[in-house]
Amino acid sequence: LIEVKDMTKVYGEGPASVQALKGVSLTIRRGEFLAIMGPSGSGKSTFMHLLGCLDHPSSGSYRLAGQEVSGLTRDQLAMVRGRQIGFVFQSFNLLSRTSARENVELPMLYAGVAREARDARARSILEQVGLAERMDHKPNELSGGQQQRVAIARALANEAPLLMADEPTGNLDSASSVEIMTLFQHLNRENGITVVVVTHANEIAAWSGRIVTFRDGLIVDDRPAKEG
Amino acid sequence: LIEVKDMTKVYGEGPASVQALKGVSLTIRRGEFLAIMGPSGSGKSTFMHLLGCLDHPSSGSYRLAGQEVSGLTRDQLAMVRGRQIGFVFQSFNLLSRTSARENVELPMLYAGVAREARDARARSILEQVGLAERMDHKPNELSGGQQQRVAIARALANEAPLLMADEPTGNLDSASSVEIMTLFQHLNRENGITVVVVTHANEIAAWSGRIVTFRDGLIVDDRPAKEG
Ligand SMILES: Nc1ncnc2c1ncn2[C@@H]1O[C@H](COP(=O)(O)OP(=O)(O)OP(=O)(O)O)[C@@H](O)[C@H]1O
Ligand SMILES: Nc1ncnc2c1ncn2[C@@H]1O[C@H](COP(=O)(O)OP(=O)(O)OP(=O)(O)O)[C@@H](O)[C@H]1O
Ligand SMILES: [Mg+2]
Ligand SMILES: [Mg+2]
Repeated sequence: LIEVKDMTKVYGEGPASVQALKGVSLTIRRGEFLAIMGPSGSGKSTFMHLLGCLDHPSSGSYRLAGQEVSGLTRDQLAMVRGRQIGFVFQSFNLLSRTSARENVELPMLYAGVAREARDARARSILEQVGLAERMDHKPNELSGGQQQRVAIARALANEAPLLMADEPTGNLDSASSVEIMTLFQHLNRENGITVVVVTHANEIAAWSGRIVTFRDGLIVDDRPAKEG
Repeated sequence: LIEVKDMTKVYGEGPASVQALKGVSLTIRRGEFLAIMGPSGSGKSTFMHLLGCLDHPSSGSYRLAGQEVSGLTRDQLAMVRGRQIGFVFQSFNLLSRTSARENVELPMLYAGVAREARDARARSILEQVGLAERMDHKPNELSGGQQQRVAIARALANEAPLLMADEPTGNLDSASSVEIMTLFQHLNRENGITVVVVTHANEIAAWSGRIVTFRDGLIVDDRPAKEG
């Protein structure tokens, strides 16, 4: 599904430039459940943004479902993203002054899903993440963990074959975290969705089948997760 | 230092209103190191915002260093906050398009600290939190964990006697988390600063001396942390 070769990413120009990724190669097969770990600032979010077609690499190749995406235009990247990828940002990126339900409906609106089907699906996913009573709250009327769960629900809206989540449980208590990881595992095992999760928590990485570790913009380890 | 009696907080009006706090009473002595835990949506951030003089309670009393603050005006609350409290928000709240160093200098600017002293102190705190090489980066040029560390550095700028941090290590790997908690412990033991930390992680709560647990807007447990 994903084939990355010698991917680099440089931010800025000249002496103040930062090499966030220094040459990363990785293959992820369809249906895998992968965890990405590593110190703060090691390049995890940068890598996820590039895999998620949210930005261009500085060099190297990236093939998603056989298609080379590193050379696509912004609009072409958005087309690929809309159909293939559900993304949960580390900083949530919810639309303010917009209710939880509307935030979750948005990707379906772009995909041309009819109003009634959108509404029903948004309600059902928000219930699955434990927010049945907060559907009409706007982000500033929700707790940190509740906002995070809206961001997760939005990523699940289009039932994309690839789910990418950057620290999806960073603001959740252990009970809510187990609920979310159980949902991800169910999607992975029952619906065959490929899942890639960034986390600092070992107990979250343990839900995956394989753990890839970053350090200073490079992959330094790639091993099967001990089956929990 | 802190005496709270029957504190409530209601958001909104009428049928859609939410009772975030349903009557909380708590005393925190000067020099204590306290952890607040509890499920997502249980009222932890709401309680911290009220203790941090960022909002008014709906009812109940709150005395900080002997002064009743629940009836103060917004400007009076800002005066109390500027001198007495360092606050680390769950969502960082950094000023965008402003460098890490400038974000950390801001509370000192309000407090009237001279330019050279501000600059030297901002540099020294950013070094203490491991960001010596990112001082001139703006929030959108920093990773999630780096942004969190800038928010921590800003809260330490005015050496306030009360430090309040809402999930300060939620985006940090375990090594960075240990660095931050070691810094908090040092400030608590050496400088006598009172520290209140919200966390979902047991290993972070273990740094404190006392753990208070919230559930559905009420305190349901309050016990000494097992000394680590
Ligand atoms: N402005 C608001 N309007 C309406 N409801 C609100 C508002 N802010 C918070 N709430 C509600 O108040 C409750 C408490 O929120 P709070 O942010 O204090 O929770 P929390 O314990 O910090 O949770 P988390 O661990 O997810 O950060 C939640 O159920 C939330 O939906
Ligand atoms: N727009 C940018 N301009 C300059 N440097 C950047 C930019 N975005 C990120 N960086 C730098 O690139 C490096 C990698 O950042 P990235 O966000 O990928 O880290 P991360 O592994 O996700 O860290 P965390 O665990 O803290 O979220 C960091 O050192 C960061 O300072
Ligand atoms: Mg990150
Ligand atoms: Mg909170």
